[in-house]
Parts: sequence; C-alpha cells; structure tokens
Amino acid sequence: VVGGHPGNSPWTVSLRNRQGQHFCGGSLVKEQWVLTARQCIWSCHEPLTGYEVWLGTINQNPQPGEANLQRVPVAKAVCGPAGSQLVLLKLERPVILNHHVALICLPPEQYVVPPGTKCEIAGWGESIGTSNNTVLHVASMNVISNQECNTKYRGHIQESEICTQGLVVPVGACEGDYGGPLACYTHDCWVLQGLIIPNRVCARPRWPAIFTRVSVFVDWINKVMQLE
Amino acid sequence: QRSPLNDFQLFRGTELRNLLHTAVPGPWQEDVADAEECARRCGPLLDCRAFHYNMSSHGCQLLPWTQHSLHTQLYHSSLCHLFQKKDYVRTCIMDNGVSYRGTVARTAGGLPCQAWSRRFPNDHKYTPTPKNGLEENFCRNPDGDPRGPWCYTTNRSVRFQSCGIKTCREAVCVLCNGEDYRGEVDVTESGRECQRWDLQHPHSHPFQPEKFLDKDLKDNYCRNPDGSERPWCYTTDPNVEREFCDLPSCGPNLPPTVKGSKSQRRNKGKALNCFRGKGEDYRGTTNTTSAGVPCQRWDAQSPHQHRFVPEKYACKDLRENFCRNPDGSEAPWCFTSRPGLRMAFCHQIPRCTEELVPEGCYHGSGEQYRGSVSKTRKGVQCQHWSSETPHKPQFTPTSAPQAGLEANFCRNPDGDSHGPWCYTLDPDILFDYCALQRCDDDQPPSILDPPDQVVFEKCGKRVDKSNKLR
Repeated sequence: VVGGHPGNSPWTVSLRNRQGQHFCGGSLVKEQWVLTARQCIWSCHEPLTGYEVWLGTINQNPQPGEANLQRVPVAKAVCGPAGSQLVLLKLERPVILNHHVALICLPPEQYVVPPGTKCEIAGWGESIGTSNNTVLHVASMNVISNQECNTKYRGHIQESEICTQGLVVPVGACEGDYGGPLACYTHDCWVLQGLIIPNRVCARPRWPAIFTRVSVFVDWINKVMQLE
Repeated sequence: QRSPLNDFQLFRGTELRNLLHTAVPGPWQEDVADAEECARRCGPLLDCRAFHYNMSSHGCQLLPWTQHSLHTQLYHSSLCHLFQKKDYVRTCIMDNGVSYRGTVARTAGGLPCQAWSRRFPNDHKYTPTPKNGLEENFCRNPDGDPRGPWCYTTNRSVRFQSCGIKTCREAVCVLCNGEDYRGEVDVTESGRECQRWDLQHPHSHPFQPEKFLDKDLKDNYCRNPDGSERPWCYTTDPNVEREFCDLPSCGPNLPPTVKGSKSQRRNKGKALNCFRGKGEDYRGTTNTTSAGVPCQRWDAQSPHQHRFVPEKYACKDLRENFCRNPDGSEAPWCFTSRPGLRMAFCHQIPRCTEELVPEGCYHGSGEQYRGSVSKTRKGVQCQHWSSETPHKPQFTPTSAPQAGLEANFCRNPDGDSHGPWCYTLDPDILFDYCALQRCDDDQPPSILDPPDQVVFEKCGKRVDKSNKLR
C-alpha cells in the first residue's frame, strides 16, 4: 500500500505460494471462502496444491508459532464471470473467527456506493518507499462516481468497476496488494465494495484508482458458495 | 546422516500384491516408529526386497518381491506406501552396476542370456546365492566388470557379452536448465549422496513433494524445482546444504523427436501480449513492474546481483530488461532498477483469454435462450440436466419445467445475471457460464440504485484498537 499506515483488517488474507511467500491479498467472505483476483491465480482448473491462505496476523513474515496465525491450504479455485477478474478460493477447512479473523460483508446485489463514501484498502504490498511492508498497511480512499472517473479515463470505465479519487500525494494499492479489499463502512459494517486489481501504475497522483465492483458479482459469489 | 530410506524408491498410496496363493508376504510388524525404521529392518535382509508402510497404524510388512517379480501387481491403496529397493527397480546402474538386481536378460547385441544356474551352452564358475544375486538369467556384474552387468549368452559362439545397461548419469540428459529432468541420479557432483526430498533432515527445506506435485520430487533424485541453473539436491552431509548434480547436457544435437517436440511446444506456448498460467512462456517486451518501476537488464548485475545470467538460461529468453519468469514464480517478473526493491511481478500484463469464441448470443439474462450450445466458455462439455453425474443438479427438467432444460444445452433456470450456464462433465468444475455472448442489439441493464434498508449479520465488524487508544 502506497501512502498508507499500519492498520487492522481482520478479513484481509495473505495468499502464500508453495514456498510460503506472500504474493497477493484476498478477502474472507465466508469461513471457507476467500475472494481474490484472477491475476493472482495461475489456473482456474488445476489444483492449487501447496498454496495457502494465512490469516490472523498483521505481520508479513510471522514467526512459526505466532499466536492467532491461521494457515489453511487452498482446496480449489472457481473463476468468476467474464470481465469480473474475480476468483473464489475454497479453503480446505473453515477458518476460526475471532478478534483477529473476521468476515467482511458482501454488498447487496447491484449496490452502488455513493460518491464521497470513505473506504479503505489493505495489504502487505509494495509501498514504493513510503513505509515498510512488513506489517499490514491500510489507506483511506474516497469513492467517486463512474461518471467522474470516466472524464479522466475517457469512457473506458465500465459499470462493473468502481473508482476512488486520485490525490496529489500518491496513495493507493500496489504490487502484492492485488486481490485484497476496498472496504467501505456502511450501516455500521465494513462491506467489500471493491477488489484491488492491477492498474497501469501504482498510486498515480491525480488519477483515480480502478477496482472491480463486487456488487455486480455478488449473485455469482453467493451461487458458488451455495452450490459448491 | 544418511537415511536408510535412501536405498528405497517410494510409491505413494500403493500396495504390491503377489497373485500366487503360495507366495506369502511377511507378517505386519506394528511396533515400528516410522518408515525409516522399516527401511532399517528390511535393508540388510537378502530376502527383503520391498516393504509396505501403513500410514495410520505405523506398521510395516516386509516383502520378498518387487513389482518386477512374476505374478505381482500394483494396487492403489489409501493406507499404504510401497518402498522398493532401488537396486531391484532402477532401470539404470550406479557406478559399474555390481549392486544391479534388475530384470534385463538380453545382451547389448540382442542375445538372450543363459541362466546362471545352467552350465550349457557356456560353462562357467559362478554359483547362484542370495548374496551374489545371480538370479534367473538376469544381467549381473559379479566380477566388477567396468563395462557393467553382463551375462553368458545362449549362443555357443558368444560366451558372454555386456548387457549395455546405461549408468543413471548417462541414461537421461538435461534439456535447458533441467526443470524437466526425471532421471535417477542421486549423488551430487562432488559425490555426496542426496537427501530425500520427503525428509527434513539433515537439512530442513520448503520443497515438500506433496506441495510440488508437478516437480516430481521423487526419493532423493536430482531435480530442479526452483529454476536453478541445473538439477541439484540437498545433501546428506550436514555441512553442505545443497549441491548441483553432474549430469550430461542433451546439447545442440538433440534427437529429432526430442528436438521437434520441445520446439513445437515452445512455439505453441509463446505469448507476446499476454501470459498464460505462470507466464513461463511469456516472450513479450513489457519492461516495467506493475508498480511502474523500470526493470533491470538481465545481463546487468547492478543495482541487484543475481544468478539469472542470460547465457546460463538460454531457453528463458532473458533479453534486455523484459519481464520473464525463469524460476516458476507466480507470474512474469524482473529485478527492478530501484536499489531498494530487488524484484517485482509484472502483473499489469494481462492474462491471455482462455475463452472460446462465442457460438451464439442471448437477450437479457438469457432466461429465454433455447439454443443448442452445450459447451462452457472454457470448452468443457455440459452435463445433461437430467443426469446426476458427475454433479447432482439443483435444477432439473422436473424441478424447473419452464426453464427448457433439454439435453445438455446451456440454459438459465435461476435467472443468473451473467447469462446461460450449465453443470459440466468435469468432476472438478461444478458449473460454468457458456460460450455465448449478449446479443449486440441488447443493452445490459444499468446498475440499480441502492436499496433503502441494508442489514448485515455477523460480518464486517472489527475491534479498532487505535480508536480506543485515541
């Protein structure tokens, strides 16, 4: 996270490769399901043997016996509808919810976040020298309308995407944060409104950041979790 | 520090049965600590050639036969691992093959071997014993012949001949950096014996075979699971963690079949504007990380020193400062030009679409689609709506008679906003969307306004310590 600060995000998970290295983020949407980005997962069909989800810690490199750390292998990946860039990861077993591990709410179907809503991103990704990425960082972002976003991106923003305001000082998601949440506080709960996807440049000053709009795909998420 | 298991080849989840009623395996021994203990018991016994290890009861059963013995058959087992002595199952020889106990029974010139117990047509001095292994008419090397195992032939005019069994080192050559090497050499270039990949001693390591299924981390054979320059292994010497193995390169003069298949595979897999899988075949010219940081040239050692020298990775196309994946990472990556950031992925390169060209179109959400497309967007065949295998459907022609669930055609019985779908014939993919697109003249409905009342349950709450402190 560029321009963020150390923080707490109990639904943000770390995806670990077979050597235990962090490579992407994700969001815990059900005890046995994590939502992440297609760009993070090398196959929709082949088993992701050896890949794990780590939760319950803010440290990127937790000690082996660290209290509250939960490590759960990924059982399978289900890729989202065309254009969604979403992947649901089914975990081998449900995680245990506590103060350090919590579910994030899913938005109502087709819900549009009002412009000006304050949201936050979280991750262990690159900070481009603005801080260190050894602990989880969060940064606040303000949602803007697709109409406003499209003035900058010349009409390329689709309804399945959501934008946040570009600031003069670089603030935003970066390498290693992909797949993680854009969480917005609505009705006394943190709701997963966006999913961090690669933009052309991290935290480009004055340019809005683009996320996948989760509410457009909530029906698919619920269908997969119900049927699988 | 060597493990007694080093003398055995492991077949996971396998049982070896002898189909002859008269052949009886050893009794189950339930007082063993682990598979190493079984290996320690079986190793010195001349009549023990293999053993079963029961994973749940931690018992072992010694066997006087191997999979190459007569009347034996391998079976899948959820309880047992099968360990067989390498000398009996390896198809190549180590050193001069004195310990070879395989079943090759023909000479290099194609002559059948004479049984060691016979003195005709060629008389000789050898008497078969369990110790010298002069069994049947199999090639053996009882006199330490430097040319390897041999036998007396059944041809009176050719008394004996070498069997031409290759050494394990010569048997398989290394292509490129040897990621595909599946040979059976188990010593390093300095002669140290390799540590088994499934053991964590004397060196603990991340390359557990069950996590790296595609890398074939079998027994203690040399492999290259991490994109090293050559195949390597952890050693059984506690003071030397890992070493390269001395293996011959296939070189530029590859046999035509190998050459053809490899280059064909490479050309087919070449990706220029997008990447597939982990992007090991990406050959495009993107040269910045997804954070926008320019990449360091692969042939430079500054600002970051590294091992990926282009000349040593000829098959990886480490040109200029282009993003590549020479080590099997998650995606194409590069060393960056920023001293404080060693390497980063180039996740901004899009993934190549794996989707078929749509074979038809639908209006709205496709609930009225009644066409005959029966393939998913990835090309997987649809399951019949009335079938219960491989997936038990929630929607059937009986439960949703209005949905037109005919044959295995794509339909949308639940009004899925992402279009017609079907259950698939792939047991691992329950359902997927179909090779269809929304019709050109059909405008997708715009996103609706937010509902008035939203109530969430048991989610989205956290303990905010910082707020409390403040």
